[in-house]
Amino acid sequence: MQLKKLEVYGFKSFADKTVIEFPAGITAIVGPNGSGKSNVVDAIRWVLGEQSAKELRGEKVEDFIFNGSKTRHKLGYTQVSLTFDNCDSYLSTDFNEVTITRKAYRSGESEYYLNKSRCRLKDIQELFLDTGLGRHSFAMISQGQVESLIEARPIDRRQLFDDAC
Amino acid sequence: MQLKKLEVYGFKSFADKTVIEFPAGITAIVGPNGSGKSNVVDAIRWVLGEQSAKELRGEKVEDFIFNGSKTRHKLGYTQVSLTFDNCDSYLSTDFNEVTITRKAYRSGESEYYLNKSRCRLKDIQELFLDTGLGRHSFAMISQGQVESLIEARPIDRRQLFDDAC
Amino acid sequence: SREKFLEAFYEIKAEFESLFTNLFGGGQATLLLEEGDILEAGIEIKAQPPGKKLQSIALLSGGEKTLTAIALVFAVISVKKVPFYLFDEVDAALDEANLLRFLALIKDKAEASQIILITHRRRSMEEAHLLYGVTMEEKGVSKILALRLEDKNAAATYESN
Amino acid sequence: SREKFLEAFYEIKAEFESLFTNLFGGGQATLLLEEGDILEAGIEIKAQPPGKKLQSIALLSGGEKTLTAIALVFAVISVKKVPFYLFDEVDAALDEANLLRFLALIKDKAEASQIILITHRRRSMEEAHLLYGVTMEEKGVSKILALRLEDKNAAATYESN
Ligand SMILES: Nc1ncnc2c1ncn2[C@@H]1O[C@H](COP(=O)(O)OP(=O)(O)OP(=O)(O)O)[C@@H](O)[C@H]1O
Ligand SMILES: Nc1ncnc2c1ncn2[C@@H]1O[C@H](COP(=O)(O)OP(=O)(O)OP(=O)(O)O)[C@@H](O)[C@H]1O
Ligand SMILES: [Mg+2]
Ligand SMILES: [Mg+2]
Repeated sequence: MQLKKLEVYGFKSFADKTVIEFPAGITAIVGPNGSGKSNVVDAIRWVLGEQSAKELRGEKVEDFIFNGSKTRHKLGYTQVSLTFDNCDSYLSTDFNEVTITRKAYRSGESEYYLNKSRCRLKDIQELFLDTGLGRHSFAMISQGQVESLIEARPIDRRQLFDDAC
Repeated sequence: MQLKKLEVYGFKSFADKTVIEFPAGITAIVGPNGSGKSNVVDAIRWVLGEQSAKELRGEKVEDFIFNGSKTRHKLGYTQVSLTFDNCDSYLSTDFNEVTITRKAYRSGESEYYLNKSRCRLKDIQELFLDTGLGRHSFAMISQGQVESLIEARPIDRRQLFDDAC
Repeated sequence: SREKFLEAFYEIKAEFESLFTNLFGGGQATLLLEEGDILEAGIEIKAQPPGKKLQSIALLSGGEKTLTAIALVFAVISVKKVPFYLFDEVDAALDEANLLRFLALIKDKAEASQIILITHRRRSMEEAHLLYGVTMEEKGVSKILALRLEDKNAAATYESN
Repeated sequence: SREKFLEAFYEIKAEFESLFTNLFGGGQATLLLEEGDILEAGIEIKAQPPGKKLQSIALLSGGEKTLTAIALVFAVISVKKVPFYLFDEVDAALDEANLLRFLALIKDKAEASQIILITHRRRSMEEAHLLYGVTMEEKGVSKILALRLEDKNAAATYESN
């Protein structure tokens, strides 16, 4: 399975629709402080089903929707999609290409889509269950998190192992 | 008041007696990972009276005494001295030059000296009381601590203010 | 179940030991299960950088902790074949020598999986097949530009030197 | 006492506001006392980087948090004239532009106080009057060498790029 692209609209500082394509191998994302690099990580974790606002540096759903700037009004909703090439049937579904989408409104409602048809969060979480990309996946390390893996107490570290295995 | 020099013997990775002189202006300390840079910060905080082992990345007094390496035996005690030029009588004592010393043995005993005569921890803490160099001083920021000042809860931040004022 | 956990644990432990020695260019480390019921026991880490005595990991330096954590991350992921890795400034605390060993590991893993690195380090940017620059030309609004290889030097204005 | 605390608080607040704008090259920030008894109330921070909306500080980026913390540190210290500052890799998360503003502040403060910076950044090393290299030629044993100015380039092997 390959990650093909990320599409972001209205998520945190991404006021305009933005598309990032991912080739094979190594992709580097660079930019000044506060430009929006870590917001890309938050968007990917969010669309994969992350439920804890705190893990994404927010307190409530509105913190994830573009909140306005000196030149722009705030937006009413955010939508993030992640597309995978599934020709190797890594994900247990028949589609050759799988796109998961998450949409949230300021009212707090969240909608999930699998290849453009509505589904539940549970469906997305089940799809990715055995891939190691679940909630506490070691494959996605947020800024500042790497040292805390070592500083955690042995019993808390066990929790991470259980989730990751 | 000016910081003149630091003398370290047997503190963490400093097995041999080491002297660092401090000029006016900016001094930079550089070196590879694990070479002993942050141990210098720990030595300065320790001689100024830091009582919490955890603040100095240790669990017990022995963690501060050189513990041996592939080529050296472990040492029985550690001694750190910090010398200030006090010509401007910044520190309320008549000495023009003030040297504070802290010594600790593996047995757990600690000795304190002020210009080579034995004193108590309380004497050192009182000497530095109004200088802003006390325990929670904002003037000494350990590695990784800078962001936690922002992430602390408002009530915990108040504690820092009270100590620092 | 106990068997399933133990099987995964020993696989991760073996992988962690070899990755640690590889990343530090020597030394050794291991994972230990604490006393008590296997299904609840915590996981201890013992680490010994090259030439040093075995010590509690609390005494490791900032860069040594980062490197040990990277070894642990790759060890745990090796049990499941993940399609992509996403790392946000994990290379910030590493000195030049450790950074090069980390990048050698990344290049090795990039043959089987996609790796997305958010970084300020010039050396890391040089290893990327594709470089994206995130900017806020319009303050408060993020835009993404794909930078060509020769733009890499232009990207240097983003890197942290 | 209440008066003593309030006097110090308002002094720190004014200093913080000006340092923030100076370090970010614009924008604004402030300190607020939470509701309740002055002697126990917590301290809130509101920060607004240039061109952005006022938001909770939890939404700030890693580099923006570091810069805000540096403004707070210098504001609190300004109430007491400290003889020296000791900073261990506070510049790690800063990009080039923010690093230069931080170093301008450091140079300004270095006229009245001594500043000891532990750093991996080449730009920070260049501002130092004296450079010490810490090495472990004998593994596990730290040694300190004073590096001359022209050795600064040699020191570059220690810096993080
Ligand atoms: N809901 C939102 N609406 C608008 N802007 C937001 C929202 N949430 C966060 N932001 C902005 O995003 C910025 C942070 O972006 P991010 O953390 O991605 O920066 P970064 O590029 O990772 O920087 P660094 O190099 O410092 O880590 C903040 O300045 C914040 O104002
Ligand atoms: N009691 C002790 N005896 C011997 N060595 C010790 C002792 N305590 C700590 N050390 C060693 O000191 C080293 C850590 O040093 P320190 O934290 O100062 O590194 P650093 O130069 O700050 O590195 P970084 O750039 O990664 O932050 C560890 O490798 C540890 O083994
Ligand atoms: Mg970031
Ligand atoms: Mg250090």
